[in-house]
Amino acid sequence: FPAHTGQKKEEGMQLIQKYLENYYGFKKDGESFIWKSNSAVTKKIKEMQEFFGLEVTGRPDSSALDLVQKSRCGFPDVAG
Amino acid sequence: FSTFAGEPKWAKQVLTYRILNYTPDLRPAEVNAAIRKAFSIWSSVTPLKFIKKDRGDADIMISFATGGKSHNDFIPFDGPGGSVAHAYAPGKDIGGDAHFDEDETWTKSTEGANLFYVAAHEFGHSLGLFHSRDPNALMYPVYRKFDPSVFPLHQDDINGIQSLYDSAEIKDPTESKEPVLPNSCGPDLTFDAVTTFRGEIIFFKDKHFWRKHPAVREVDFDLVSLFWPRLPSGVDAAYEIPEEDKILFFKGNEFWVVKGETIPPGYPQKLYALGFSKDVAKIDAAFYDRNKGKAYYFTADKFWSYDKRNQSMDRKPRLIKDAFPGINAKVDAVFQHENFLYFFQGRKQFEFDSDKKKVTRLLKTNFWFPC
Repeated sequence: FPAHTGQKKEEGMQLIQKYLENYYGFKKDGESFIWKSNSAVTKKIKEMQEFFGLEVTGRPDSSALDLVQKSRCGFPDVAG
Repeated sequence: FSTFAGEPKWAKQVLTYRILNYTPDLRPAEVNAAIRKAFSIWSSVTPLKFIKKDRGDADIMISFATGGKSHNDFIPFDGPGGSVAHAYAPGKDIGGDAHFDEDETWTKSTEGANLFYVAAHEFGHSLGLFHSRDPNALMYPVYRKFDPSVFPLHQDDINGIQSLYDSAEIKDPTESKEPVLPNSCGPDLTFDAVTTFRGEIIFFKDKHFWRKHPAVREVDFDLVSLFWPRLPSGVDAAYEIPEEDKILFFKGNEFWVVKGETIPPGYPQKLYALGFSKDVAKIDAAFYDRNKGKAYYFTADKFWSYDKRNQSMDRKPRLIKDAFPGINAKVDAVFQHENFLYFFQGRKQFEFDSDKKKVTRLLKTNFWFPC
């Protein structure tokens, strides 16, 4: 049976969002989580991808998803 | 590399640390050793010193905790995986403290989360380094499988920590400002000395050594000073007398006897105390033949032997090539394994069959490492 891509996408987004909240000071704005090219989450994903030397797409692509699932230092990547 | 905003760093060079509690995943002695070793990699490239305290306040408080509320800080843990540890920049109170997620499986191997490796990263924060963008740096925030054969500090980490703590103040003026770390798989690998020790083979190079068990693939890499603080770096020769659980180390015209991790009082002594004539200024390599009860000392193209049973040293040295055909010049290091001798000369290693009295294989110096 093929994987339910919609559900997988949603899980990936939740992972990314949690990661950005933990390590990039990202706060979800309002209740809905809307995907836009200029949204706050896109900017934060770009920031994260740039820091880790990944391709900067602003999207939770496979390399970004792989990275957020790895063990890491729990210190936020925001020095301030 | 990068530092924290405002570049906080310790104003003193001697820092204290205290381990508040221990993970049940490892024995307390193993935790102590991992923590001590993690500090030692930073002290090897800075003027900093670290002293363990068992009570009271310390600059760097170390603890293991689960979840969020139990360890009272701003950054909760999240169960197995994900966040494994965190540490705070230098400062009062929580500043410098390092917290480890007890929900991880802490190990001293390459499985799970290697405590030494994670602690070394966290102590980078405790000393003022922030995360690095260089994926090869220790301060890169993503945990990668620990490789014990590689010194964990990357040049980026060394540049970072030395930008905070002046490396020119390192105690030994002969040490270079930017230490060159030996590469165990590089083609130019040479050794100062090699010896067996309690079933393992120990390869010495400058102030570091590799330890390798012949039956285990992994190789460990450590500072000599971590095990034997009184030994100098760059030893010339070393050999083990297994039945006495002793190693003799040689440097210049002096030698040290080591029993386990301790050097009994009275060392170093001069070479002539072993029976050498006073014109022997240095030993290049040495090994002990357990079967014959004889020690062999190599210097330039000659060697001396000492018969332990008769307690007599050769009156005159012999040419190496006469007793070990195929070994024709000065030897860097030698050790005995099973019935073979392994001679190191520069980038070459010769396997010598003691029974057949001939060289049986020409090997690379990194032959014993998983390269």
